[in-house]
Amino acid sequence: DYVVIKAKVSGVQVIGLTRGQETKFNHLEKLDRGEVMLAQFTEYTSAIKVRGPAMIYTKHGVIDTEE
Amino acid sequence: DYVVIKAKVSGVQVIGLTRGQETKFNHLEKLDRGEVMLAQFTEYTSAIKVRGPAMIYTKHGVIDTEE
Amino acid sequence: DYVVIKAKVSGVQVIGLTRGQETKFNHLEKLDRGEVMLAQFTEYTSAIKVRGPAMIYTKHGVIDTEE
Amino acid sequence: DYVVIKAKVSGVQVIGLTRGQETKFNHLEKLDRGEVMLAQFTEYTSAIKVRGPAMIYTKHGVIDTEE
Amino acid sequence: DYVVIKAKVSGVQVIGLTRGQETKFNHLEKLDRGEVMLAQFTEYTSAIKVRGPAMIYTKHGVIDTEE
Amino acid sequence: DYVVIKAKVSGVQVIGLTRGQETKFNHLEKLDRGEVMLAQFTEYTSAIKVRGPAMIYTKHGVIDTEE
Amino acid sequence: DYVVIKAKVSGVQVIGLTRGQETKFNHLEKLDRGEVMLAQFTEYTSAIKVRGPAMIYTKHGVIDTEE
Amino acid sequence: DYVVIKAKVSGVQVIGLTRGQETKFNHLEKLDRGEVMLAQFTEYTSAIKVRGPAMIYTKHGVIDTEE
Amino acid sequence: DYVVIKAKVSGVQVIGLTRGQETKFNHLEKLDRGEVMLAQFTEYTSAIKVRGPAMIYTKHGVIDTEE
Amino acid sequence: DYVVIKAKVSGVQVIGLTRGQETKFNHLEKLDRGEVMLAQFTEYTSAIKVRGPAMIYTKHGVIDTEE
Amino acid sequence: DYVVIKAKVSGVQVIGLTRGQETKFNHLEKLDRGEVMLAQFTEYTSAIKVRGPAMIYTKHGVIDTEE
Ligand SMILES: N[C@@H](Cc1c[nH]c2ccccc12)C(=O)O
Ligand SMILES: N[C@@H](Cc1c[nH]c2ccccc12)C(=O)O
Ligand SMILES: N[C@@H](Cc1c[nH]c2ccccc12)C(=O)O
Ligand SMILES: N[C@@H](Cc1c[nH]c2ccccc12)C(=O)O
Ligand SMILES: N[C@@H](Cc1c[nH]c2ccccc12)C(=O)O
Ligand SMILES: N[C@@H](Cc1c[nH]c2ccccc12)C(=O)O
Ligand SMILES: N[C@@H](Cc1c[nH]c2ccccc12)C(=O)O
Ligand SMILES: N[C@@H](Cc1c[nH]c2ccccc12)C(=O)O
Ligand SMILES: N[C@@H](Cc1c[nH]c2ccccc12)C(=O)O
Ligand SMILES: N[C@@H](Cc1c[nH]c2ccccc12)C(=O)O
Ligand SMILES: N[C@@H](Cc1c[nH]c2ccccc12)C(=O)O
Repeated sequence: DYVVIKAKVSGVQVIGLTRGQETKFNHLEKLDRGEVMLAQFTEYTSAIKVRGPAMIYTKHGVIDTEE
Repeated sequence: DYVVIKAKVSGVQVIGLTRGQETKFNHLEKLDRGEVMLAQFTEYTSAIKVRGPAMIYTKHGVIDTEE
Repeated sequence: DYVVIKAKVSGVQVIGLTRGQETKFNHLEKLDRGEVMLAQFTEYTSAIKVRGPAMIYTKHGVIDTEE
Repeated sequence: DYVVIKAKVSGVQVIGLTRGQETKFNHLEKLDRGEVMLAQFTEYTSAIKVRGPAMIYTKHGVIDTEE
Repeated sequence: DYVVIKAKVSGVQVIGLTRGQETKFNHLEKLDRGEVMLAQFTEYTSAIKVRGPAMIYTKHGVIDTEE
Repeated sequence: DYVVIKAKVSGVQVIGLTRGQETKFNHLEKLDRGEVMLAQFTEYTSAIKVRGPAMIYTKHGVIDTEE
Repeated sequence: DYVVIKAKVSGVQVIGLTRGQETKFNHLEKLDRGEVMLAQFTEYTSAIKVRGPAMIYTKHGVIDTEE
Repeated sequence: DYVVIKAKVSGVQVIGLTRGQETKFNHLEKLDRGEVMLAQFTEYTSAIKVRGPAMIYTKHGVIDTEE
Repeated sequence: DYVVIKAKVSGVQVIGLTRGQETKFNHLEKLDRGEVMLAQFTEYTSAIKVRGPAMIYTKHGVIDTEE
Repeated sequence: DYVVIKAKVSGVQVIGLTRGQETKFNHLEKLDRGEVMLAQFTEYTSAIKVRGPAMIYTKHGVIDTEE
Repeated sequence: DYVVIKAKVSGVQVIGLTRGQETKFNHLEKLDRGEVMLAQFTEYTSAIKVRGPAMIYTKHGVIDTEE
């Protein structure tokens, strides 16, 4: 499983949350305008947070964080 | 399996409930307005609760907690 | 496999029934109005009961407990 | 695999039949009007009987026991 | 795999036939009018016979034994 | 995998042929009019013969032996 | 995987060819008019030949040997 | 995986090519007009050649060798 | 996974390329006009080249090498 | 799982991010105008970043980084 | 998983990139006009680059490198 995040403006943050008993930030990736990140769920990342105006393409549909 | 939660206002809570004989809160994630969380079911999380106005995208459809 | 339960009013109960030879209540979760619970079937929970006015989203369709 | 049973009136019975060489009642769950039970087939339950007016949601369609 | 049998009248019989070199009756379940049985194929049951007026819901379609 | 055989008249025969180097009759089941047999392919049965007027429901469609 | 062969006339032959380095006839089944054979591919049978007027139902469609 | 070959005329050849480092003919099956062969890919056969006018039913569609 | 190659003219070449660190020709099969080859990807063949006018039927569609 | 990236102009960058506790750049591939890269998620690459005007073909749809 | 590349002109290059910590060219295949290459992702090849005017058939659609 992977999801696709496209930044509509610069400064969008894609944050990986740790798998396991604790839930911490394991990585924060900054995206410039128009940059696209394709990210899997992994052994280390079981949740992902997206901050800022972005389009998120998932198996449950396309999500516009601004709408 | 993952679900997608988009906060319609700030202060939306996404709560992970523990897998196992006992069912407790194992993590509470607060979302600001427009923030999106993509969360898997995991070895530690077998149920998820969402409080507050949000859109939830699942394999059984899209759920608006306010409707 | 997971199902999604949205409480239409406060006080909706989601009850996990134990897997195994005996069938007992292993957990009761109370939902406030508008709260949503996403719950898996697990090693400990092989049946779920829902009491009170709620919308239940499953692979066999969406069920309104009041209709 | 799970099925969903919604009681149309109080007193609906959902009966689990044992897996194995013998077929006996291993559990009887009574449902009040509007209560919904989501039940898996399990290591202990390989057949389920439903008595009384109910809606049953299965992978082969929705069954109204009264029709 | 499971099938669903709804009795249109009382006295419908659902018979499990044994898996293995021999084929014998391993269980006979009588259904009253409107009763529904959801039955899996199992380690012990590799064929099922239905006698009497009933609706049978299977992955190959819905069968009315009276038509 | 299972198939469904509905007898249109009494005396329909459902014959299991043995799996293995040899192909022999391992069981013959007689069906009365309106009786339905749901039969799996198994460790012992790798082919099935149907004699007489019947409807056969399979993953490749519904077959009327009389047409 | 199984296929379904319906004889349109008597004398239709269904031939199993052996799996392995050699390809020989391992079984020949004669079908009378209207008889239906449902046959799996197995550890012993990796090819099947059909001679005579028949309808053959497969995952790639329905084949009329006479057309 | 299996394919289906129907000979439009007598003399159609179905050739199995060996799996492995070398690619040789491991079997040649001649089909008479109207004969149908249903052939799997196997541990011994990783490619199949068809010579002569035939209809070939595969998961990628139906192929008429004459068109 | 297999693909189907139908030669539109004689002299079409189907070439198997070796799996592994090196990529060499492991087999070249010549097809006459109208001949069809059904070829799997295997432990020895991880790429296939087709030269000459042919129709190629794959899971991604049908390809005419001349168009 | 693989994705497809087509560069609309020269200088598009496809960056592989490392799988594991740390998230670093493990490879940067520059694409000229019209060049296409088909890239899997692998044991070493669990996220991919695309910079510059490109078309990205994924299981969740086609993404134009410029729109 | 395999993809299909059809060269629209001579000189199209299909390049295999190595799986593993390093990403290098492991093979370059030149295609003449009209030649088609069907290539799997393998233990040695986890990314593929295509240079030059070609049609690429993938599970995410058909890509014309010139458009
Ligand atoms: N550490 C948690 C992260 C998580 C996944 N899904 C969640 C849902 C809600 C809250 C936290 C989570 C886990 O691996 O289970
Ligand atoms: N601890 C419970 C949590 C749970 C999952 N699904 C449920 C349904 C109802 C109540 C509790 C639950 C379990 O792992 O099984
Ligand atoms: N303890 C039972 C619970 C159960 C599951 N499905 C059921 C259907 C009917 C009655 C009880 C059940 C079991 O694990 O099997
Ligand atoms: N004890 C039986 C229960 C059963 C399952 N499917 C059935 C069908 C008919 C009769 C009985 C059954 C078994 O596990 O096999
Ligand atoms: N004892 C048989 C029962 C059976 C299954 N499918 C059948 C089809 C025809 C006749 C008998 C059967 C077996 O397990 O194989
Ligand atoms: N004994 C044979 C029975 C069989 C299965 N499929 C067939 C097709 C044709 C002839 C015989 C068969 C076997 O197990 O393989
Ligand atoms: N003995 C051969 C039979 C066979 C299967 N598919 C074929 C295709 C062509 C020719 C022979 C065959 C094998 O098991 O492989
Ligand atoms: N011996 C080859 C046969 C083969 C399969 N697919 C092919 C494609 C092209 C050429 C030969 C083949 C192999 O098993 O791999
Ligand atoms: N020897 C290579 C063959 C190959 C497969 N797919 C490719 C794509 C491009 C170039 C070569 C290849 C391998 O097994 O990996
Ligand atoms: N190193 C991370 C890379 C990653 C994958 N998905 C992510 C989502 C968000 C942030 C980082 C990541 C991991 O393997 O898990
Ligand atoms: N060596 C890399 C090749 C690769 C696959 N997918 C990629 C995406 C981006 C950059 C490099 C790659 C790996 O196996 O993981």
